[in-house]
Amino acid sequence: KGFKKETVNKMLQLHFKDDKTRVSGDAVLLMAEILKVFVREAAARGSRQAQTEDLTQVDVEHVEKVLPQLLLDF
Amino acid sequence: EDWGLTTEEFERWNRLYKIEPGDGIKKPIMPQSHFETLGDEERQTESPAEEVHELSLTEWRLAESPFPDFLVDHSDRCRHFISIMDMIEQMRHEEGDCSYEQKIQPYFHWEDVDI
Amino acid sequence: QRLRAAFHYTVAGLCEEVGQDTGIQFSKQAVAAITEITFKQ
Repeated sequence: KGFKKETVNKMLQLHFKDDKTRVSGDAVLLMAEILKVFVREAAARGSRQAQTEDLTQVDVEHVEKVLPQLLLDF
Repeated sequence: EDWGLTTEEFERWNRLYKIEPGDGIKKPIMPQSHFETLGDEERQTESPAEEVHELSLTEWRLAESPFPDFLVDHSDRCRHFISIMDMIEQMRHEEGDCSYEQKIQPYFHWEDVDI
Repeated sequence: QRLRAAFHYTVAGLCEEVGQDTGIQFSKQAVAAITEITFKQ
């Protein structure tokens, strides 16, 4: 499972200042992979946080606790 | 008149405030980040001789709010962090259904995702 | 919003995968938070 290439491309296009900017297929694939790594890392850290609190479900406060370091790391 | 301490001020600082070795003041360090999914094994071990105090990025999160800024704005990354924290604050007491999901669900198209 | 919806679907799938590895469930709110973090990142 991962981000659809066309969707990632659409996202990138939205943020380019110049409409004529193009992204190569490889670059889109790489961006999709980076997003996937980011999500999996965020989810894994959230899980770890929930586990340290002996809980079996990840809730928003676990995501909240890992958020600062996550944003600093990426 | 200039930026330095006057002799009297320096003497008072030296007597009352100067931190000496052995005052029990620990060296503040940032928490070490650890990548769960990338399996990085490099863990810097602190030299035991130093007393360190690991800072927490989340301990006071509920009391924090953005400082007013002047000439130097908050970074995009900072604003991004603040907006997510606000979103989490709004969802904190939701049970079961998720307002965020309900808001974006009508826009979902199967062709936008890999199944 | 359409992009967010697509991201949310994908993020939910990835969270489910991580959940299976760690034996931990994700609340809808946690998935929403990770979606928005990813979207803005």
